[in-house]
Amino acid sequence: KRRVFINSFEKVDKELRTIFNKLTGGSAWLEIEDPNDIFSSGIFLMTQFPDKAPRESTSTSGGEKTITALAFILSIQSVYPSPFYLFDEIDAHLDAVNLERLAELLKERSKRSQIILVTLRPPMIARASAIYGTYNEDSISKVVRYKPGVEIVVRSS
Amino acid sequence: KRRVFINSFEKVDKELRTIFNKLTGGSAWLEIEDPNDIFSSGIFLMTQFPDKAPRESTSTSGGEKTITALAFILSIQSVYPSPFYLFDEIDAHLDAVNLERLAELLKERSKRSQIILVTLRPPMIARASAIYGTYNEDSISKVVRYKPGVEIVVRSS
Amino acid sequence: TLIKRLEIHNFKSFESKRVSLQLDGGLNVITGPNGSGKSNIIDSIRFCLGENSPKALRVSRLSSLISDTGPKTDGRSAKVTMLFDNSRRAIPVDSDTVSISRELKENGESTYFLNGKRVQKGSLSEILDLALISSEGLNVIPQGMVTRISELLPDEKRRLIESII
Amino acid sequence: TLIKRLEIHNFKSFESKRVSLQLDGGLNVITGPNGSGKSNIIDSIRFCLGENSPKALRVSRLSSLISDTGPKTDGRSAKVTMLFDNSRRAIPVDSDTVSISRELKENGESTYFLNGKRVQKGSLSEILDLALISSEGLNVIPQGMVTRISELLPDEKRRLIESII
Ligand SMILES: Nc1ncnc2c1ncn2[C@@H]1O[C@H](COP(=O)(O)OP(=O)(O)OP(=O)(O)O)[C@@H](O)[C@H]1O
Ligand SMILES: Nc1ncnc2c1ncn2[C@@H]1O[C@H](COP(=O)(O)OP(=O)(O)OP(=O)(O)O)[C@@H](O)[C@H]1O
Ligand SMILES: [Mg+2]
Ligand SMILES: [Mg+2]
Repeated sequence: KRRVFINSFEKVDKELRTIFNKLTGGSAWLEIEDPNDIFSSGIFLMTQFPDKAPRESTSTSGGEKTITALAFILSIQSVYPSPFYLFDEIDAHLDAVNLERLAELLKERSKRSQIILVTLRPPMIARASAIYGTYNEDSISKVVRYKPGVEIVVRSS
Repeated sequence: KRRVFINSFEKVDKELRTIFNKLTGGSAWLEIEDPNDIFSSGIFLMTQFPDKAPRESTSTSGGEKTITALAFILSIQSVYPSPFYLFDEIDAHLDAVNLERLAELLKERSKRSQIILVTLRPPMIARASAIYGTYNEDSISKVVRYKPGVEIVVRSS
Repeated sequence: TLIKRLEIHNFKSFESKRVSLQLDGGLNVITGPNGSGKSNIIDSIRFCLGENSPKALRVSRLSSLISDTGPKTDGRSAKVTMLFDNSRRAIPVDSDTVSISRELKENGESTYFLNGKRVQKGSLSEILDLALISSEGLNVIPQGMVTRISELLPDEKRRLIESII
Repeated sequence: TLIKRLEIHNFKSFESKRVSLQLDGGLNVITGPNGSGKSNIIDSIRFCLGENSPKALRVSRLSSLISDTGPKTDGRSAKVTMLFDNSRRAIPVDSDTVSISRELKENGESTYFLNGKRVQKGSLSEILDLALISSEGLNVIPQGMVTRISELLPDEKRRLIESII
């Protein structure tokens, strides 16, 4: 049991380091609280954003937590590869720079697994391989499919 | 006790109707679950967005809940006028149209009470009477004050 | 195993006339005004895959998933169908495409279909688990929940790693 | 009674050299990259007005509010000062401006000052209540919490109306 855990832990940790560095230029890693008693201690998700001190993910800012959470979720893929992702406005609290980097990463990842992503932010829409626009007509939702590259103007009445 | 409650309830309800209509063109209102037994029943926050059926606030969408919550909070002002507001990224899940309308409303409200608002969205920054830009230097936060109208580019390294 | 098509009938804000989305294998972006049905599309996928918690589907009880925009006739039901590309046989069923449907009646009862034939929820879940298809794994992030993972306590993070092994 | 100035010393990501913001009476917008100190400015105001819950200030214990970017000398402390315009005497103190400060030492102990004189937290809270100045009322919406009000249960909404009377 311990060996299986350590094996998966190391795979996730290795993938986390790669993804987080690609997203921020900083580093992130997993630490086991008590390696002698793994199953009754915890795991720390450590991050070090560029030019900052290392900090556990719980005491970073909202946008920093978003980036860390996504890097961690994508790193799990290395052990447990789900065939598709469903993301609903994961980019709401990201600044322009982090948004661009995340959008680029998801575009790349979408070559390996299907991603269905709800967003209101143009840089993310711009990287889609297929775009679905939802709108209301008499309190009923409708959906149209756009070709990427076609300018979408969010309709308002 | 009942009379005082009803009196405040009606003031908040009246103000809610005005603000919500200004924000969306639809209507919102408060309903007492059991008028004969106010203090052991609840209050419903009802909303009707344009061209849609009336719905209690809990079963609307994320962006609709944001608009309703802010209309309700601002309507409380009519009974309990706090001297300042502290809002941290309240506009994160709003689409472009709702964002413009909210920004316009807050600009107006800021003539009556001071508002300190954190945002990443340009239409909100554009309506500020004073802008503070935060940035990092060697993991220390710094702040500069901008004159409104001066173009701000969120610095990235 | 990617999702090729999603069909939504009479589910939440989608009316009884069938709404059908042809999905791409890459980055499918859904965008549009507030309240226009984006999150309801995500809910429809989770529903079809067996999600039974009203709270996870953002309703007070399951029967509220049936659209209330249509005529209030009797015998209303909501139905969602997903068509998967199974050319690599990740789903242990011998067909190039696999369709999964779920129909919910007003009394709250659900019926599941696999390639058009009725199937018990239990055996469908086993088949989906083998293909690593789940509606409540880390691969699903509902609106407003993205920072939660970073806010988990150390113990919760350990249990998370244990659960994926 | 609006806030004229905010001074932050050695609080969270703000270093020991004093950071001072002259605030406007209207719409003060704070913007900047992720992790640059925006929410820490909001926290500094709540801290100064007496907020004592570590969770509300997003730390595990109060002493973590003291900046850890400076030299790790002994006797470190965090201090926040707010200067209010009191020309209409909404704060029951006879001066045109009122300054409120809070200093936190490493042992977790706080000291409050009103116009430079030490004051007990209890009497400061009474004075602020009279001026309707509070750090935990509906006038404060922390990051990610804006939809909470719409999601309250009917009973909670009633209690909310009762609490403001
Ligand atoms: N005691 C402390 N000493 C030094 N830095 C700290 C301390 N506590 C928190 N920080 C750091 O302060 C930084 C800024 O946090 P803050 O939450 O204010 O960011 P923000 O500008 O609101 O970002 P976002 O846009 O992501 O919400 C974080 O990187 C965090 O790690
Ligand atoms: N059973 C139902 N019948 C009809 N409409 C419903 C039902 N349940 C919810 N709705 C409506 O569906 C609409 C769309 O909701 P949804 O959460 O999908 O919006 P959204 O596009 O994600 O918006 P946002 O950008 O604000 O998150 C809402 O206005 C809601 O009131
Ligand atoms: Mg949504
Ligand atoms: Mg913040």
